[in-house]
Amino acid sequence: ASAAALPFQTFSPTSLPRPLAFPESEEALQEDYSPASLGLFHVDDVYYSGADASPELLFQFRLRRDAIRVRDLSAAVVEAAARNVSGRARDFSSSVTSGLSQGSGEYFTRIGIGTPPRYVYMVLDTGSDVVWIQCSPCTKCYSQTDPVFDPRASTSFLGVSCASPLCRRLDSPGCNNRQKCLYQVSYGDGSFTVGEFSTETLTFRRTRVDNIALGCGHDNEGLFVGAAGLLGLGRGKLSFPTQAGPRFGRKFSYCLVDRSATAMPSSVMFGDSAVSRNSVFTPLLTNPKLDTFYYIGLTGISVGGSRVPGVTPSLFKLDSSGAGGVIIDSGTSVTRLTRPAYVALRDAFRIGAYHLNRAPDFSLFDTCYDLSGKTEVKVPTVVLHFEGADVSLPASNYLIPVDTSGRFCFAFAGTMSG
Amino acid sequence: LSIIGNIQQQGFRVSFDLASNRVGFAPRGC
Repeated sequence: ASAAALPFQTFSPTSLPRPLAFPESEEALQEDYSPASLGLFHVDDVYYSGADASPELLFQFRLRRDAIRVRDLSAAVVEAAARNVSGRARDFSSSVTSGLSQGSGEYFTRIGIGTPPRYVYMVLDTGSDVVWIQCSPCTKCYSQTDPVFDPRASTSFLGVSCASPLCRRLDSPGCNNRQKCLYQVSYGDGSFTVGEFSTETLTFRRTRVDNIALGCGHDNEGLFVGAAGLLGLGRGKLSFPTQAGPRFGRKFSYCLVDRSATAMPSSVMFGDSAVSRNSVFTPLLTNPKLDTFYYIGLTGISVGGSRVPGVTPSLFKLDSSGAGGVIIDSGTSVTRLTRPAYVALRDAFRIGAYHLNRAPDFSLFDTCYDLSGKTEVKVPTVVLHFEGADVSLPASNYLIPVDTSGRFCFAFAGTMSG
Repeated sequence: LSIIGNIQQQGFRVSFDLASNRVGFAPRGC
């Protein structure tokens, strides 16, 4: 500090040095250094030790080397910057349509699988993790709208070996006699898919997302219909958002369109633009026993502008054992509430809608109305109160048509006991 | 367990902001 404060300092000019005599023997190299230290030498001393080269020539070599090194360093920076641009979390999206016209109560998105991409419908499911698609040859495949995916026609399809860490991420991995990893997923409705675990490229409109773990299902049975497979959007380690999250800043959204066949498709979006500015937010809760589901805190429900007294936060509490709670699921059609909450909500709605003509029950719905011949009716409002976010539902989200004769039902249900 | 199903989510843009651990609802999001 004191030297820096002086206006001048002493400089002793010396001309270009000759290379030092570099020690030739291993013993001589180790002599001066303790076991915890290593010698550090100038490269010229090593390469030109004893050489009959002029100091001027060596200095030119050094400057030339230096120029090459600077060029390489600069190129590395330029390359990294370019890589950042192409690898930066870019937004991408694909369309969302109701699966109703294809016989499904779920929502479909259309994405490309493989290289070149084959565009297929996939179920959009926030309630499960594994991404899978029906694959030929089929041991058993259900009927789907698009041709069944043939992995042999894709240059990016890669089977996962049994020893791979990716295989071990499965809950119950299997292994075939070719040492290829096998997956199986069973769903709550009894449906299941079994096949070879692989990695593949998915394409969202024009954006390719490489190396996504994908179940290549050769045996797919149950209630699947229409779609070629399922895009697992859950929170677990094998879901699409977990695998590709760094690509899109771990933000995604969807809008589920009206179920009528004439409705325009909407979109599922990945990236910063996925989060709408006029959103109201509720914290995401975690179940330490189960990482797949998106839990949120439901604190109450209002009907006709008043809180339903029997619908209390305790009915929706996620307890420390991992039981209870409320999840948000794009793969379940009708909202299920714990039985006491449902009964209180339903009774409050019936009171508010006393002026409407009741109709017979339908399927799991026990509160239906005959609205035939009516062009407009007044119905009580329903508001879901989440922690920090009140969500007022449009009437079409809780009074749904169940036949063509004007019967509409209150589209909530109670959870079954047992 | 209670489940918010897809009929009740219709018309909302439902966003999953996993970086900030929150779920958002935007009406008329389609």
